[in-house]
Amino acid sequence: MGKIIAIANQKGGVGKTTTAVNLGASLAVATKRTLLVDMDPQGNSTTGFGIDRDALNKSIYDVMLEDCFATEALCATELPLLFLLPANRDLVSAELRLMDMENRVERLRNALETVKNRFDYILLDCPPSLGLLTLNALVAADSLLVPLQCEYYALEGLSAILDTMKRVQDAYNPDLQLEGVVLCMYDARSNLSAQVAEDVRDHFPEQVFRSVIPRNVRLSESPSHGRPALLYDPRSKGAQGYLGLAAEVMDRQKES
Amino acid sequence: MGKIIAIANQKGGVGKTTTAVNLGASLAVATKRTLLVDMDPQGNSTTGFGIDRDALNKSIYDVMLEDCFATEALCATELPLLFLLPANRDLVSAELRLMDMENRVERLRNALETVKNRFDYILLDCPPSLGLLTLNALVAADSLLVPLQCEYYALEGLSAILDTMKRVQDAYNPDLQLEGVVLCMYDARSNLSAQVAEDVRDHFPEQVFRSVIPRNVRLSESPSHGRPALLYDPRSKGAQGYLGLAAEVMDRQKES
Ligand SMILES: Nc1ncnc2c1ncn2[C@@H]1O[C@H](COP(=O)(O)OP(=O)(O)OP(=O)(O)O)[C@@H](O)[C@H]1O
Ligand SMILES: Nc1ncnc2c1ncn2[C@@H]1O[C@H](COP(=O)(O)OP(=O)(O)OP(=O)(O)O)[C@@H](O)[C@H]1O
Ligand SMILES: [Mg+2]
Ligand SMILES: [Mg+2]
Repeated sequence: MGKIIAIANQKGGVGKTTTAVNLGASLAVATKRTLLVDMDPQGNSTTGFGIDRDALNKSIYDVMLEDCFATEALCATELPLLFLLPANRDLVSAELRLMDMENRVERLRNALETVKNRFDYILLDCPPSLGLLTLNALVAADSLLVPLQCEYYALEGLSAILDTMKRVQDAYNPDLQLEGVVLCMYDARSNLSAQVAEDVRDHFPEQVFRSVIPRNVRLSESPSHGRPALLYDPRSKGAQGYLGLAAEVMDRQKES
Repeated sequence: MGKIIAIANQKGGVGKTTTAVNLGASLAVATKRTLLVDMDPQGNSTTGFGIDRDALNKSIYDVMLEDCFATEALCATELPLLFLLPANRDLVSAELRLMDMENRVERLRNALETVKNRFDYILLDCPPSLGLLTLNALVAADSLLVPLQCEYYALEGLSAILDTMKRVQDAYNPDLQLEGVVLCMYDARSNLSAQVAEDVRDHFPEQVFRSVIPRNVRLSESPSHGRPALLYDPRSKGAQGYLGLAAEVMDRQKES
């Protein structure tokens, strides 16, 4: 049965999409059947794989709001075991439409029921907010993975996403666990990075992944080539960082 | 009469708050009476000035939703001519409550009427989304300033915020202008930065500010000291970059 992992943090630009795309690619290369769901109206996970958002027949919007089957909206990627449920601009109006629906936080959970057993991992790339799209992801998820940029504002925002997780556990999804916090854009030369990393490890000793994703220009260049770093520059520190993270995620799965 | 400038971009982590805080400080140092309004539930502009969000009596939430006068919620900062209208966690529920209100996109515009003539500039720091908080800012604003991170995903998102500006002009605020696009986190050593900068200047020749904000560690360190870079390290390239931007904003004001 596929494990659904929501990749969320309301702080903007912390590495949610970069983590979703590159962790997804790393799991697929490790022979895990993987689905990446783009829950962000910006559609960055979709274009990160070179897919033209404006040329899509079906997207996550149709799956959540128009009763289209998830299988009808799936896109293949260059990696045989990695599929994408893409987003396009329709998603901008999703939160408004969801507001008026009965089961507005369960739409995604219900939609993924039909594909959950076809994948080993399903990753949900969330937008930078705590609105209905992120709530749908947390209700559908088995666990939450929080990318954390090693900067002051990002550290400040960590309690907000963890509070939201707790509220979702209490109200909708008691089995939701914290998969972990992954330190992103770590700059070994900067005191700030080291200080933030130390702070987070002190407060959440068990929850911070050992793998740290360094600031690495290959990670920011690869989306312009429509491919994950693993295909763009496999020897780069960025690609290697996410391979390490995938190994840890798979190890934790074995233990549980 | 104060000029209201919305600082917005739905892409996350591009430098909205850093621009709001440091442009605000630079305008105040240049003897302009300046108000910074924190429209983001994360409250980063508020903590960027060392203000404790949980100790506030009144915040922008009360001004927009509880008919509290803006003057009652103002906070002073270390700079005599710079004031802040702070945000706290109450703002998280603002978009939900605004949904049901008649004049839901005009609440901020109406609230600022009472203070507009006390300031030369009013800056609105927006959250990373195109929801009702950002819409309120665009309806209240005379112009829109778009911070643009010199990265691929950020470049992709530029058309979305400009489309939204056009929709707001057509429906609510015909006088809304584009103040300009400011290149942020520019890394002189990276081809990607140069490529993005070239692309943007080609597409929007008139609208890109000459001032470019370099990636500068002092800008990311200063929030942890609760002060703008101008007070934390005035000789830093980051502080100097924003002084240059302030000069350009003031020059454009003179021309118009
Ligand atoms: N480790 C890294 N090293 C260098 N650049 C990175 C790294 N991780 C992400 N980036 C770049 O930083 C920017 C922000 O990352 P990304 O878009 O993945 O964050 P996000 O949290 O998904 O943003 P949003 O909040 O808008 O959804 C992107 O341009 C990305 O290419
Ligand atoms: N020019 C710069 N050089 C170095 N660091 C920067 C620069 N500008 C911003 N930063 C840092 O990058 C991070 C993102 O910037 P900031 O929070 O201002 O972006 P934002 O657009 O307001 O984010 P959000 O979308 O979450 O509101 C912050 O940690 C900030 O300190
Ligand atoms: Mg993203
Ligand atoms: Mg901000």
